[in-house]
Parts: sequence; C-alpha cells; structure tokens
Amino acid sequence: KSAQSSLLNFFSKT
Amino acid sequence: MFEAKLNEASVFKKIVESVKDGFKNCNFDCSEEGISMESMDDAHIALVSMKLGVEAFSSYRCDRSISLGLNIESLLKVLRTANNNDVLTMRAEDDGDLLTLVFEDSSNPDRISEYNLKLLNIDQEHMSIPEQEYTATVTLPSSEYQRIIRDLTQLGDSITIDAAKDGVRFTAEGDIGSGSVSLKANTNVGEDEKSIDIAVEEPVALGFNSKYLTQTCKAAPLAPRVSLNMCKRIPIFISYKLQAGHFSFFLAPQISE
Repeated sequence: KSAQSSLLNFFSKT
Repeated sequence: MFEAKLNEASVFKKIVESVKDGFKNCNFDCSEEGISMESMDDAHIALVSMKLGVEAFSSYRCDRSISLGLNIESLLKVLRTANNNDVLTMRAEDDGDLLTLVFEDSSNPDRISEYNLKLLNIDQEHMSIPEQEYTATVTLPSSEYQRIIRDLTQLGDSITIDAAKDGVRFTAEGDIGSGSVSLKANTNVGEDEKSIDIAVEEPVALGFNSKYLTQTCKAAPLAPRVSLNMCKRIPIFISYKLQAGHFSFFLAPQISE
C-alpha cells in the first residue's frame, strides 16, 4: 500500500 | 513601468492553458531578467515553475520588479480572444492595479484589441527547492509522453514510472485490469526530436497520481521534448525546455508504507 507524499516534505517555505 | 512584447501570443496562451486545471491564482513575477511564475496546488502535490527570459520577447522593459497577481481563468478568457499569431503586448504601471493586454493581428494591422485585467493581491508561498542530483533522466518526445499518460490513465488512478538503463516502463493498474508501455532507449540518427534518451545511474521506480501526471503533459504543445528527472523517494522534476526559458513541474510521489 502506498501513500501520497507532500511537496512540503521535501521543500521548505521561504 | 513594465512592458513586454511577445511576437506570438500563443506561447503565453499555451503556458496559461497548461496550468488552468490545478492552479487558480498565480503571481507572475516580472524583473529585468524576464517573467517567472511559481505556484503550488492546494494539496501540495504539484508545483509548477515557469521562466520566460528576456530573449523570449521582441521587446522588454521592466523598470522595477513587480508581481502581477492574476486569476488564471480570467487571464485565459482574455488570451483566448487572440489569434495564435497575434502579437501580444503586456503592460503594467509600477503601482497600478491593472494588467493591460494588447493584441495586434499580424495579418490585419488595422485591428487592435485591448483588455485590462484587474490584478489580485495573492499571498503566495515561495518554496525553497533544494539542488538535486537526479540518478535517472529520461528525455522523450512530449507527444509520446502525453499519449502514454492519456492511455494509461484510463486503467488506473496511479501510474508507476520505472527507469532502468535499457529503457523506461510506465505501468497502471486498476479495477478493470492493468497496462504498461515500455520504451527502449534509442537514437534516431537525424531525427533527434524523436529519440528516447535514457541516462540512468541507478534504476528508479516512482508512482504518481495519474490526475497530476495528466496535468504535467498538458504542456506538450509548448515544446517537442520533455525530460523526466527522477531519484528514489523524492519529487520527480518534469521539464519542458522553451526557446528562452523553461516550463517545469515537481510532483510528489506516492511512497510505499
């Protein structure tokens, strides 16, 4: 089973 | 004062058409280097990033950096009034609240149309995207990429892209069955635009929601080639090279638990 990851896991807000 | 002239209004129209399904309001940041845009969808799964360098324009003036906040749907209403080969001039005052778009019909110089769009104040997050080395890069014709995604989306909500040294495989699995398309690396001598170029240091397989992949292939009319850059467990970087700039997406993968 796979889950959708979020871009926020990889990128940070500036 | 900002004023930029594009010899083909269609370039900008295609860009805006490519983002209309996932992105509602976007800031177009204008500086002396050109126009750039970055926007993330509400679900934080896809990020679109676009740059049109100064060389993309037949004339370009930007006295002070400004952000033009625009509703994509409204912008499209205006851009769709133009013929593809119309010349488009975009203009905004430094402290104004309007973007003026002027279309000149190259085959009928007597006709000029002008629209003013109200600018929005968009509170947009800017993301810091780390520099990334990708261990697998597949470059293929954008029409082929569009066809594969369109065909496989019918079979499942999720599509896996599997890049290995000798080829790339796209797979979808759903209630009605499964399907896959495999492409072998090749070089069509003298037909560079049709070649499948594969550079894989380490095989990678990543799964994505097909709805978002569909969005990334809408940009196919913008460029003949698209490159898919992947590395284990991080967002795929899908990029179309424009004549003076790029149009790219980052898409968060589905990760097995």
